[in-house]
Amino acid sequence: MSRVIAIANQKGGVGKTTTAINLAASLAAAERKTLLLDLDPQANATSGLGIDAKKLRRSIYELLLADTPIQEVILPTSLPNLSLVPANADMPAADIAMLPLAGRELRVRNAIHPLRGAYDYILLDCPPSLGLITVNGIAAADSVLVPLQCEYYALEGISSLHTTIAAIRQRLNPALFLEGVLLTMHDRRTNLSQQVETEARKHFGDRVFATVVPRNVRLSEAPSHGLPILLYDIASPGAQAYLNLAKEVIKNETTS
Amino acid sequence: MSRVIAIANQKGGVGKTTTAINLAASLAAAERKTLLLDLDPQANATSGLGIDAKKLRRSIYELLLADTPIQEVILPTSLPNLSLVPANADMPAADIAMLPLAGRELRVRNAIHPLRGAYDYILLDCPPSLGLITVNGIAAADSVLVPLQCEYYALEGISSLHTTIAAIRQRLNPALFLEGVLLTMHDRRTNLSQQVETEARKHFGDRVFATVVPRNVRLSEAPSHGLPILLYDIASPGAQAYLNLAKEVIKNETTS
Ligand SMILES: Nc1ncnc2c1ncn2[C@@H]1O[C@H](COP(=O)(O)OP(=O)(O)OP(=O)(O)O)[C@@H](O)[C@H]1O
Ligand SMILES: Nc1ncnc2c1ncn2[C@@H]1O[C@H](COP(=O)(O)OP(=O)(O)OP(=O)(O)O)[C@@H](O)[C@H]1O
Ligand SMILES: [Mg+2]
Ligand SMILES: [Mg+2]
Repeated sequence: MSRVIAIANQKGGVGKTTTAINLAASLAAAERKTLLLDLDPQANATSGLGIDAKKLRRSIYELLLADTPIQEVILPTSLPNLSLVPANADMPAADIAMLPLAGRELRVRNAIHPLRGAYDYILLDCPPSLGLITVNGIAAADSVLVPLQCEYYALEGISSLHTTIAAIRQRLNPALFLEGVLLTMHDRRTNLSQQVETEARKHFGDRVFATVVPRNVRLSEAPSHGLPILLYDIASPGAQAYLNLAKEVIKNETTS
Repeated sequence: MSRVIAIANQKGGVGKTTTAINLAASLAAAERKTLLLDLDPQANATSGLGIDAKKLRRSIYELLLADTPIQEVILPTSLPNLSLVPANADMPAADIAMLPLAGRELRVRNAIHPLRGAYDYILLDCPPSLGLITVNGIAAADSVLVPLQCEYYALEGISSLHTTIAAIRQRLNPALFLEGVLLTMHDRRTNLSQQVETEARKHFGDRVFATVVPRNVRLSEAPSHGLPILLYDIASPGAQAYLNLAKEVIKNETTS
């Protein structure tokens, strides 16, 4: 039975895509069959895995707006156990185009349903908003993984994310739980990072992953080569952090 | 006659709010009467200026959805020449609530029209998306200022922003021009920053501001004190960069 995890936070630039790509790649390296869905019209998860979104004839768009079977849209990646459902730049208006559709909040959930037995993990990279596409992602998921950048604005936004998750649990997805909060771009040298870490562990307790992703320039270089960090620079602190995160997520499997 | 500038980029976390607050504060310090509109449901520009969005009875929401006169929503800030139209956390659904309204793309433009003579500058902080709220912001503006984080994904997203600006110019706002591209979070030590700067100057030529905002932790500390950088730490590289940016924007006034 697959575990479906939505990677979501409406605050922009907190490390959602970096986490989606590198957690997916680390799970694949640990022999877990993994599928990554790029739900963001920016198509960063698609280009971060080396696929040119502009050249694609099909994408997640067909799933959200038409009833194309998901098997027709899945692409292989540079890692054997990792597949991708790409986004493409045509999607910015997807939110509005989906509004008149029946079951518009459950398009992703229904699309991935036939695959639940074929993958160990299905990860969903969400855009920086709480609109219809992100609601689709969270409604389709078993759990939500929240990347939390170690900055003031990022911490501030957590309460409205909490409210949204609770609303989706009540209306659309009663079994939804918090996979965990992941501290990202942590910089040991700054007080701000320490303050955010202290606040987050106070608020969320053991729901904060033990793994903390440090600020590491190798992580921001990897997407320009179309590679996950473990293929770009396995020895980097960024790669080690995401391999540790994958271990924690796998461990959660047996306890949740 | 006011200059209305939208600060927009659908890529998340590139420094839109940091630029909106600190450019507005620097223009106010240069004796320009300035109004900042927080169009983002995250309400970061509001909290970054020390205002608690949760305690507000009125916000931009009333402008977008009802016909409350804008004068009733304007708040003073810690700087004499700077006023704010705040956001509040109720706004996440504003996009969808606005859809059935007549002239839904021109709500902001119509709301600020009566103020055009009262302020030298009106700045609009946009959310990380190309939805109805950002379209409202760009349709209301004379020009768009695009913060460009010195990272790979940020550079990639520029072309879809270009397309959106061109579409709005054609459909809603024929006189719209590019105020400029501002390089943000530039780190002299990394190759990536150098590469992005080279690419940006190749694409946009002299539309890239001479001012480059360096990565500076004081900029990310200031909002937790509810202060613009020039009141938090005037000597910091971040404060100096935004004062220089204000000088360039004022100089643009006479040439554009
Ligand atoms: N730990 C890290 N160290 C250094 N840079 C990082 C780290 N994590 C992410 N980045 C870089 O920071 C930027 C923002 O990260 P990313 O794009 O993954 O965030 P996001 O939340 O997906 O953004 P959006 O809200 O636009 O979807 C990217 O340029 C990325 O390469
Ligand atoms: N030059 C800089 N140096 C260091 N930190 C910065 C700089 N500019 C912005 N920041 C920090 O980076 C984070 C992202 O910046 P900001 O919130 O202004 O971006 P944004 O584009 O408005 O994000 P969103 O897409 O969520 O609206 C914030 O925590 C901010 O304090
Ligand atoms: Mg992303
Ligand atoms: Mg912002």
